[in-house]
Amino acid sequence: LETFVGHQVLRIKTKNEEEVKQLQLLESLEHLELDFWINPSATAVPVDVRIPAVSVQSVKAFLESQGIEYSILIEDLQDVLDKEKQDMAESAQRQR
Amino acid sequence: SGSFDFGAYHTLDDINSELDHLVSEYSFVEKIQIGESYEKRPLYVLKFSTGGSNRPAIWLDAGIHSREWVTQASALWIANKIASDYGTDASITSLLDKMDLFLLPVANPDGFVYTHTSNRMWRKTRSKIPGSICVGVDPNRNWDAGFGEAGASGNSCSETYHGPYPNSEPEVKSIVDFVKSHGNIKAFVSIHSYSQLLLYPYGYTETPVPDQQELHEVSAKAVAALSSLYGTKYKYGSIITTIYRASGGTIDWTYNQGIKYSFTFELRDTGRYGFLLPAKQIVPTAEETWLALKVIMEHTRDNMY
Repeated sequence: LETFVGHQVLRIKTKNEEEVKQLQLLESLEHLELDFWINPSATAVPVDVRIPAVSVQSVKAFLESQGIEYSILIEDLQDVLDKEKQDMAESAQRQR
Repeated sequence: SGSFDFGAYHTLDDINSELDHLVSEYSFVEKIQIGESYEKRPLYVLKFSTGGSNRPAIWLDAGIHSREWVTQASALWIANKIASDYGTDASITSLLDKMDLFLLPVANPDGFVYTHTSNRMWRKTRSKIPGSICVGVDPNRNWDAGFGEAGASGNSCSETYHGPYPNSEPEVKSIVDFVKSHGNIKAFVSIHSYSQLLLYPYGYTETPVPDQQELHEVSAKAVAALSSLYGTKYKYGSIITTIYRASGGTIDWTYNQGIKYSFTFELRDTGRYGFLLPAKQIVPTAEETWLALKVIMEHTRDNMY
């Protein structure tokens, strides 16, 4: 079972087209193994991206160096998934 | 048993059992199989029909991106709502007296099972690509509408890989074949999550659809109805102007097939969990989505073309 320990999800808010282009560049860097939940397209829509633990620092450094604003949407994805799994198990038990 | 918990996430087996339960409870609900997935799982559609043959119809599907669990869960709540409201709710009764309704609650069952067993974050199909170490195609880039153009990836490892050719995915081909053979579908709504959007074509081109004004007005009404329940804020517009260029998308194809009322939902992300929406938000999400769906369905019923 694949785990997502240490994976973070960032919400990135772009201010202009230039920043959107920077994110599109980031998207093309396959070695980072980023999973864009909402792709960079226009400044009006925030971008959400899941970042594997090994790439978190690189991506944050990139964003900060470009002055692109971001916030942490999910601190540790596996915590959320564990909670969800627990909820499902409890719900199944209740039904039985 | 009637004990199904609509406010919880369920496995594919549980969902299929609940479909059988709905069929057993309501005489006008039928379960039909429109095809099978790459891994040979049946694609089940609930057909709501109160009579007549080849009536004009409305299509709803959910879960084409498997990890968007709130969509499959909402579809089940909606199925139960439609069935239980017929005969008591004037709007649904008049709709089903005139039209049929088809609901595909799990459009990507292979991916859905995979999200339960291996990788909760899986979004694509599970088809194997010859010559590639990566698996799966984005089924919302695999339709024959601007296929392979900008707004989809040719890299089979990408989350937005468009696949080797249009309709290469049996999950997509099954819907395409069904829509074509039915020939009288008047509205097509595909349910995704998340980001709180109601979208209409196009995604592959900036050219506005000929019916843009009407679709925009319907969207505005639908979003107003949705927001009236819990204040959830939605944006609406064409795919390309509201989110981003996306080629090979579902509703671009359906619109080009002549299904004017083609929409896609991106359900709520209140709680900032994205498609990892906590189970306690399933019912509120379904309830508010239902209000918007009703607007679209009523508009379709009252503006037959």
